[in-house]
Amino acid sequence: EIEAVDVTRSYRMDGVSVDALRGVSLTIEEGDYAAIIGPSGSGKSTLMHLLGCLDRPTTGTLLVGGRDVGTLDDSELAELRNQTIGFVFQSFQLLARTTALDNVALPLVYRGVRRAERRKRAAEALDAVNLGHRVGHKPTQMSGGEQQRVAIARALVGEPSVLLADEPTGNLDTVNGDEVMGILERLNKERGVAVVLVTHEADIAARARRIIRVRDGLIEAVAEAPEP
Amino acid sequence: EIEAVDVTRSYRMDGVSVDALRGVSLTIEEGDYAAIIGPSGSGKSTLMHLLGCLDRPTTGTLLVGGRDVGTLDDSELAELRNQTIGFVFQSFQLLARTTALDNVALPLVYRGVRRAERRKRAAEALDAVNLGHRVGHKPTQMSGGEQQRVAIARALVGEPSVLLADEPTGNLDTVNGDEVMGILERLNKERGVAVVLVTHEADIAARARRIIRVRDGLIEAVAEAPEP
Ligand SMILES: Nc1ncnc2c1ncn2[C@@H]1O[C@H](COP(=O)(O)OP(=O)(O)OP(=O)(O)O)[C@@H](O)[C@H]1O
Ligand SMILES: Nc1ncnc2c1ncn2[C@@H]1O[C@H](COP(=O)(O)OP(=O)(O)OP(=O)(O)O)[C@@H](O)[C@H]1O
Ligand SMILES: [Mg+2]
Ligand SMILES: [Mg+2]
Repeated sequence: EIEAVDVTRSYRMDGVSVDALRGVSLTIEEGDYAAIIGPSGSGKSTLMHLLGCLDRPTTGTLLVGGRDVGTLDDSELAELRNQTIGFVFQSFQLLARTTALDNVALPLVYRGVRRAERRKRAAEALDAVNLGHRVGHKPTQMSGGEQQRVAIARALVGEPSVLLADEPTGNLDTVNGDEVMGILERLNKERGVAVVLVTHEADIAARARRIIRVRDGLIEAVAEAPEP
Repeated sequence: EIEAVDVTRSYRMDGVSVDALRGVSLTIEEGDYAAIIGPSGSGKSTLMHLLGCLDRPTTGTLLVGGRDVGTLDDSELAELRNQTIGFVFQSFQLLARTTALDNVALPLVYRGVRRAERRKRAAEALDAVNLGHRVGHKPTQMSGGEQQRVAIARALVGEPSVLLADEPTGNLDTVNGDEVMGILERLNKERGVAVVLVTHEADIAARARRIIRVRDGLIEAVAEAPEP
């Protein structure tokens, strides 16, 4: 489904190069369920942005459905993303002056879904994360965990085939965190959605079928979870 | 040190009132070490903002050092905050176009500390959270966990007598999270700094001497940790 082949990502800053990723190869299979763990600053979010086609590698190749996305221009890449990938950002990245409902409906606007239909689907997505009573609120009027759940709803509303979530339960208590994990796992199990999540929490990582450990811009290890 | 007496906080929004806090009384003693836990949206950040004098209660009284802060105007309140309280925000709230060093030095600017002195102290604070090599970077050039650590360094640089931290390890891996907790606990133990942290992680909460459980805008329980 998504394959990174020896990708690097460097940031140039006044003469110094920060090598966020130093040569990573990884395949996200259809129906995969993986957790990415590793120290702060080790390259996890950078890797997620490359897998999610939100960024381009400095060197190396990224293939989505077998296609080299390096050959696509920005608008073709945006369309591919919109059709197949749902992304939950570590910092949520919601539009501050827009209601929760309209934030969640945004991916459907790009797809040309009619207004009534997309508002209905956005309301359902918010309902699934227990925010049905907050559809008219703006992010600045919501708690950290509520904003995180709006970001999750937005990533799911377009029914993507790959869900990339960067620390999706970081601001959630156990009950809400479990509910979110339940949604993701059901999508994976029942609809074959590939789920990749970055997490700092060992018990969240333990639920995945494989754990990818990142350190210093490289993949240090990939562990397959034993059959339950 | 900081005392909330029957405080409430409501937000009015087009005819509807969201009662974030519905009558909370709580005292943060000198040298206290408390964890605030509770579901997403239950009022923890709202309570922290009131204790930190970043917000005013709708009803009820807030006393700092025995003084009713309701009698202070905004600039007197800002000065009190700057002198005695360090605050780590759930969403960090760093200045995006400012380097890590200058972000951390900001509380000292308000206090009138000379430029060379405050840059030295800011560099030391960043060093303490393992970001000494990043002083010239801006928040947009840093990982989530790095930004969180900059926010922590900024809260500590003014040597406050009360440290209020809203989910300070949410974006940190175990090693970095433990180091941050170590810094806070050392300040509490060796310098009598009162530490209050909001956390969703049970093992972080378990380190505190008392756990304050919030639910639905009210304090549900306060548990004193047994002597070790
Ligand atoms: N500016 C605002 N306007 C309207 N409602 C608000 C505003 N800020 C917060 N709220 C609401 O007040 C309630 C408490 O919010 P608060 O941020 O204190 O929760 P919290 O316990 O910190 O949650 P989390 O664990 O998700 O961070 C929530 O229902 C939230 O939506
Ligand atoms: N725009 C940028 N410019 C320069 N350096 C950057 C930029 N974005 C990220 N970095 C650096 O690249 C490295 C990897 O960052 P990344 O965000 O991928 O880490 P991470 O593993 O997600 O960390 P965390 O767990 O703290 O979120 C870090 O050292 C970070 O400071
Ligand atoms: Mg990250
Ligand atoms: Mg909060």
